[in-house]
Amino acid sequence: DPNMKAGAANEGVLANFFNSLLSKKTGAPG
Amino acid sequence: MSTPESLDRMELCESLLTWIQTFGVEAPCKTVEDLTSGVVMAQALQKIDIVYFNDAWISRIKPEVGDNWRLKVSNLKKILKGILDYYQESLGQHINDFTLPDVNLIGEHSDAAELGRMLQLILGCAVNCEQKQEYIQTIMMMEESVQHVVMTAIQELMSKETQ
Repeated sequence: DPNMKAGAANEGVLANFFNSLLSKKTGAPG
Repeated sequence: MSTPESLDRMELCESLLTWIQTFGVEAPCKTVEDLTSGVVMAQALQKIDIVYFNDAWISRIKPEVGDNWRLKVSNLKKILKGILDYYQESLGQHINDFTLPDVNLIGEHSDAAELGRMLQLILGCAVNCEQKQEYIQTIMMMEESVQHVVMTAIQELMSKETQ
C-alpha cells in the first residue's frame, strides 16, 4: 500500500529529526 | 542544510496552538483570542525556564487586560523582548533574518499569522533549553501532522540562527 509506505517514511523523517534535536548540544558557552 | 519547506502561517498557528496546550498553563489557551493578552505565553516561558523567566519578570505582565488592546500590546512587547534576550543571553544564539512578529497586529487584530511567529520563537526556546528533552518528547507524542509543522517551524528557525 503506497499510503502506508509514505506514512512510515514520514514517521521515520520525524523521528530522525527530533532524535537529532535531542542529541544536539545547545546553550550559551560557559 | 537544505532549505526548509515553506510554512503555511495559518497552519503553523493552529499547530502551535495545539502545542502550547501541552504546557498545561493556568490561563485558558484554546483559541487565538485566548493568547493575545500574552499571559499564556508568559506562563509557558516560565515553565521553560523558571530561573530566567522568574516571578519578577512575570509580574510585569498584566494578567487582566480584558479587551484593552493597548495593554495587550504592552504585554506582548515585554514578552517578545524577553524571548529575544533569552535567545541571546541564555541560548547564545542570534536569530538573523527571522521576521519578528508584529505585536500590534496580535494585540489589536488577533492576527493568527503573527501569533504563529511569536509561538514559533517560544518553540525555539523550548527545544533549545536545558529541559529540552521533556519538550521534544512531548512533541514526538503529538499527532503526526502537528509534528510535521513543528519540525518545519524548527528548521526555519535553525536556518536563521547563528551562534
